Amino acid sequence: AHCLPILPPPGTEQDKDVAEMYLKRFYNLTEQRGRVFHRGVSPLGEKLSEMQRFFRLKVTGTLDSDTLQVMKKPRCGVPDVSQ
Amino acid sequence: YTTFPGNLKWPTNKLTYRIENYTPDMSVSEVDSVIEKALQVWARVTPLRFTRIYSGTADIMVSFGTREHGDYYPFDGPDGTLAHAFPPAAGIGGDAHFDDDETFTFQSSNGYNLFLVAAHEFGHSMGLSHSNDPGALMYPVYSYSDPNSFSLPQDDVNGIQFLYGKNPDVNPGDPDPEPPTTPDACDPNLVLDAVATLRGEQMFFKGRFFWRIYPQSGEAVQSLIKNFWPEVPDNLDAAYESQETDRVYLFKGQKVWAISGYDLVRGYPKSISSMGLPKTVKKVSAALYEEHSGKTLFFVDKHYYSYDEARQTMDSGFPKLVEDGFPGFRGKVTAAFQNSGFTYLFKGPHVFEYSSRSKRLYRVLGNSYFLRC
Repeated sequence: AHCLPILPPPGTEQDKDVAEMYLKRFYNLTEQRGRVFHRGVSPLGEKLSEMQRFFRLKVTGTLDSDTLQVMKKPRCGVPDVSQ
Repeated sequence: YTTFPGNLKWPTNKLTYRIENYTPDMSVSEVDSVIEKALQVWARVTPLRFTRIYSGTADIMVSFGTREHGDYYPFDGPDGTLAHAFPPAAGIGGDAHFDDDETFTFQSSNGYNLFLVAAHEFGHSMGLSHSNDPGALMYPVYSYSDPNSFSLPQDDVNGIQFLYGKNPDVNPGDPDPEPPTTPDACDPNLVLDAVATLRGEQMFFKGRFFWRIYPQSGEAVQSLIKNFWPEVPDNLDAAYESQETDRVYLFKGQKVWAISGYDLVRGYPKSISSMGLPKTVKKVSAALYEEHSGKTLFFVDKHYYSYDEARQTMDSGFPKLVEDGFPGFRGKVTAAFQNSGFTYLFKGPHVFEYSSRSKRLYRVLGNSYFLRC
């Protein structure tokens, strides 16, 4: 029997790309490859929490619909954290 | 508000600006007046003064570009990033760039209003970074408001005056209007405009804002009403969720809007008389839906009406005095909602908790019971 790859629900991979691009642009997320987890939290999770804290969303460190909704809103191109 | 590291600011209050090119979306004179008006937003509350030059290098160079446009921060096509600007410094410092893949507008709420975007970007040019106050001009997310009645929010005034001080030329006898502030969930005197549930969430409306409370975490997230429903007015009178229609109805004056999920229902706003209210009723002060009876109660100050959602008719024998239906309540109802078998009637900053069935008064609470600080 050939096992087929279980495709992620539509949009998930794309949403993750949106999130990574957003966090790189506005929250100083650096390249993901080989990055060390701090206290079990990935750099992406850390930056997600930072963004959720800034926008007074539920701080989960995971990409929930409210967080994604904010990421898709038109905005200023200046980062939210000083670079 | 926040500033850039080292509180970057201009060493002088007299600054020059130059408009290097124009967007095809608007006329030259419209862009000229918008840019001047956007700079005046900051001049009005500080000693900063702006002079336009037409050649050479100005402190603030204003330009429109797309994608890669000469700095290391390419734009991204329509929507997404609208513009960016650089904090005070020589060279590119202070410059403001606008993404011309956007549609910029002069007055209308379509496209992106150039005045609002430019006023925000010039905040960066003066040394402000982003604010996480959803009512602040320096909040990073764009939201439309009428540019003709724009008034710089208090948070932004605090930030820019932290850097440059107040405007010395303001005539004490003719001060500027009070800057708008963002309501504070922890204010013990907070009087809410309206309250409603929405598919398990709760929404508390005040002025231009509303707080959304998630059932599982109880965290209150504050947003601008216009960020979700640009067509819905601020300063609502009442709101309720109908389990019958799975819609939330928002009231202001003699109009009612309907939202389904987070979408505005086509065909609204309608007149409130479409919900059976007599034409003598000029506004509703609160509304709630009773799950057990299928009735919607419309409060009009000290009285209330009962509306049968299923039959879509007003029940006879109304209006009644609120105190007749809810013993122990006196005066005007300012907001109301039902949740988990309890009916909550708001009277200013106080909340009267009743059993929905027996109408027995259990407790008198404060707003902070819901809007956890």
